Amino acid sequence: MVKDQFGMVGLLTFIRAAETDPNLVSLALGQDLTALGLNLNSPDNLYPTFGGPWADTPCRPQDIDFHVPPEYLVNASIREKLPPIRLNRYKDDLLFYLFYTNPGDVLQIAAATELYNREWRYHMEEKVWITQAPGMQVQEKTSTYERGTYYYFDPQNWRRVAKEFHLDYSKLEGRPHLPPSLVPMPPTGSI
Amino acid sequence: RDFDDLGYVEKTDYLLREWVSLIHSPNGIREPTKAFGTFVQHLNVQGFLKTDDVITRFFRISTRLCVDMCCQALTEQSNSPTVVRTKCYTTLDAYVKLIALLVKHSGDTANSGTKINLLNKVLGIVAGVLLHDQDAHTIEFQQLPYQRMFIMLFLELNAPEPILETINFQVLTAFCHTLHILSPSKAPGFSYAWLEIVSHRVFLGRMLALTPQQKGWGMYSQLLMDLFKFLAPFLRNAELAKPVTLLYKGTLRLLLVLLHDFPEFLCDYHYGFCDVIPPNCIQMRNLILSAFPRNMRLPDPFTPNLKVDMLPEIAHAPRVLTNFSSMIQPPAFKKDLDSYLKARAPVTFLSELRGNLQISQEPGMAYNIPLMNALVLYVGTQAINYIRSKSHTPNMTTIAHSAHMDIFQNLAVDLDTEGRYLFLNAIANQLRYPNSHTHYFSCTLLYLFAEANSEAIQEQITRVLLERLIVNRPHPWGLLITFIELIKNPTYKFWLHEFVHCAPEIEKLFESVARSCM
Amino acid sequence: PLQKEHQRQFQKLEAAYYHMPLPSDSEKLRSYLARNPCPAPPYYPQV
Repeated sequence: MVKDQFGMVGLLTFIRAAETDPNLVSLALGQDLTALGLNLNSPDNLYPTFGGPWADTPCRPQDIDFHVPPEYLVNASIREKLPPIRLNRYKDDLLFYLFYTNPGDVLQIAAATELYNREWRYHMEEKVWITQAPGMQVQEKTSTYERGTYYYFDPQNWRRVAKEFHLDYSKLEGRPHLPPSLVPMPPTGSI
Repeated sequence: RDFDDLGYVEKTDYLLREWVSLIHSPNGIREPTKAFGTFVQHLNVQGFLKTDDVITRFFRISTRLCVDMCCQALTEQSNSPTVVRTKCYTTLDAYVKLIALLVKHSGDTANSGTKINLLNKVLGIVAGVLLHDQDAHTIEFQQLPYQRMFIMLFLELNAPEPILETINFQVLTAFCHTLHILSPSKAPGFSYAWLEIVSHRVFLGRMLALTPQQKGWGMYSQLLMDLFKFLAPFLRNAELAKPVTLLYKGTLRLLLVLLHDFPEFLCDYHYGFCDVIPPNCIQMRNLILSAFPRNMRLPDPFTPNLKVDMLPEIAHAPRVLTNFSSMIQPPAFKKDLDSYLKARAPVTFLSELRGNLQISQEPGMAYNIPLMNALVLYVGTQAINYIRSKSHTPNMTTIAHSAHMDIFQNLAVDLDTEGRYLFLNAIANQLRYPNSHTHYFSCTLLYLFAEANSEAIQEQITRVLLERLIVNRPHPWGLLITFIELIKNPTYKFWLHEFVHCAPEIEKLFESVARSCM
Repeated sequence: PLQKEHQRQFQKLEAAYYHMPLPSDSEKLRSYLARNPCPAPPYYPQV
């Protein structure tokens, strides 16, 4: 057999070395390219929402600029007159909007916190927000779970849906926490 | 020298601050052209637009002032990163707006030359400041100000305005030229920012989608080659340091977007890319070779009894937008090659062939890989033309006993293991989507296997195919059908070879690949 | 082995590695609701 690096033994040696050296894997065996945050099965082009070479997700809609007539850019003239952002003033609908359209952003956590304050709870397995349905009694309640009819928020159809749940308390997220190092929400702004 | 005249520098600084304030004011945002008009008058009165030299000096100092302001802000610890960056963006965006407005409104509408000249001047100045800065401050060099200037200026000059649409191609050319000057090999400290710009969705759209007749494709391919050339020495080392891994991963992401959205681009320029990608970067190369035209439906390579010879696509040659024939140098060698292909003589040509491909004794650099690739593709395409001229189609019979196959068989036998590996790689680089090149080179590889006079040749053919198959997807169609044919067709007695069973891992690998193939 | 020129290039690349671009560097300045990245729990929507 070929005894140097250019035959089967050479390939085998490299593969064996890659088993213990993760730096070699990326070239020896390559990476799972489906895990780079790009929807390679998308029927639409990817480039219009491509977040960049190191983005794990595509651009969010709010990240994509669009040329508008300069007259539309009124923020500079009115921003001092706008009230500050206060999530506790807004309806649930807007909070859900902020939660679902700002993944990985302080706004998502802030919206989650306000929803929690309003007795919504995030089910970590079902991945939905749940709250008690008004007027509906809990059918069963123990120290670890309860059962009854609740509302969950369906983000696909954008509405609350009544459903029976068996709610294991350990599956409900506690109060969300913002890392203390992060800058709080700007005091002024507009939507 | 610019900064020796402190009075001039102070004046420039003052004017810039005035502009920043003006353009970010409510009136400036609402009516930027009006604000610009006022400011240009000011510049004129102060003599800053008097002559070409004066204008150049103004931009050089302004660029320097903006960069210095950013660098100072970035090194301050007192403010939060968001506040610091916002401060940088405010100044940089204002400066960019000034440049964009000057470009748009310089000269007259009928003559775009003045505008483009000014743009080229400014881009050149920014590039010059960058290169100087990078050399002067290796560790502290900041990419941000330059990245922001380039990308924001690009976005400004690609706004949907009639004036800009008429000069759009020249604008793209100017940016590509500048990015080529600032390629990672020349400005490694700017590499990440460079890749951000080249991958930007608006840049991609303009270069590859919106510019008619694919006029941006050639320039974009040059930028990708610049990137691959920079990465090559580090990737050849196989063990990747973190900075290189990050740049490599970013490159893979970009290639995935290109594969998904612009596969025809990768198809057309695959040859040049494979020339500069190191042989051990198998997945990256596979990504490029897996591309196929979007209007094509590839037959499933795992279809039982797939008759590749009967596919209509194999009659058509793919586009190869590199003049590979001209890469066969020196001219005397090309002349001898053509003579041999025509007359199958003199036989000495074959014995001298190896010498033409070897360039040094240095390990890893013994062979002229671009020449090897060009030779293989040239001989193969000449072979296809020759067979067709006889009203035949290339198959295992018609490719044999020809000057072309003489050359291939000679290379397989005469080269050492390294040379043979590179030679077989050159053939495998043509195993792509169904077309005449894929078909011819697939037959050639199988023919070389069948007619090999030593097991080493068969082993190396197997090695070249296998290493391209064991990496994660994607895999080129031509690679799959060649390997399937090799392991399925009893003619090749594949499973009887010692190298198939040389180690448990290798056996398992073959069995695993064979299982997925069959 | 890396040639001297490539070693010099690597040094500059490595220095740049510690000043990586941020997504906002290529985006228009947002005067309101600017990006404020924050690690979110994995069970929250990620896209």
